[in-house]
Amino acid sequence: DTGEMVRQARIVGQATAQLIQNIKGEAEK
Amino acid sequence: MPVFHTKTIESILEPVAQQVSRLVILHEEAEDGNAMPDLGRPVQAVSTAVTNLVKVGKETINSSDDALLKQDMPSALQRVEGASRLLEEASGLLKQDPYSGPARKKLIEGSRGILQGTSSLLLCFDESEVRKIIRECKRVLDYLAVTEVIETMEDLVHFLKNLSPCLSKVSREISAREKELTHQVHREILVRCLEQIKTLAPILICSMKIFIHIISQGGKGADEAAENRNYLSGRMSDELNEIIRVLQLTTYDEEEWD
Repeated sequence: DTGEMVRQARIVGQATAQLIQNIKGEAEK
Repeated sequence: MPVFHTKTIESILEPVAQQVSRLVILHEEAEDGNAMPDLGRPVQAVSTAVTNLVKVGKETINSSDDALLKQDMPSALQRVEGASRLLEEASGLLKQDPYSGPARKKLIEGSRGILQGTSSLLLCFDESEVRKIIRECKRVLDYLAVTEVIETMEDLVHFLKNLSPCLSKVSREISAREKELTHQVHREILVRCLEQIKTLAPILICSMKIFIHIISQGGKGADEAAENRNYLSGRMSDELNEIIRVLQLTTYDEEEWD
């Protein structure tokens, strides 16, 4: 289903961005 | 300048792309040796999201009748899955050693892999959606090709019954697609071509009626009427072919964009 694929990809993108923010948050200290 | 050709893809990937490039810069510049935090939870969130995406992706592959999608999508899914595994491995290594160099490398490689894999997946899916629109455009082209053999009002009525819903569908889908594109020039071409088609369609029908009327009255001027009808049908076909060409463009011409 068109919408579901895009929705799940968006969640992956958000989770990845959040993960990197966690990494950066620590590294930038 | 945007690098993603649809607003949907851009809204999903642009924030991740920014984060990944900053992470890479940070890693290259710093190599600071700071201890990394426990990434167990955020990595788990990515893994769960990837598992769900892969599930939906596989369902899409199974239910699709698009051979190209079936061929291209599995490798994109594998790429995302592989990247997710790298992140899990990194998280595991960091639990044992928060200063682990290999873990940092895996984090970057994994994040990049998620970005690239998701990008391939979305592109693959988007191209398949575009092929569906192109299929409809080609149906209209097929109808236009038979205008030359319509010689009675009965045939014309039948012709219109087939053409009208198909043309409406194409019009709706092109209009929606145009709004999705980030490339201004491509958007403008689609709008212009669609407007032309909408203007030409009633004129074509009128020219077909005139041709039918002339041949039913003895045929004087039939050649000119046929020529006019063929010209209009040809113009509409040209506009549709241009739409098909532009729909398939995904790359950016910097000068055009400027």
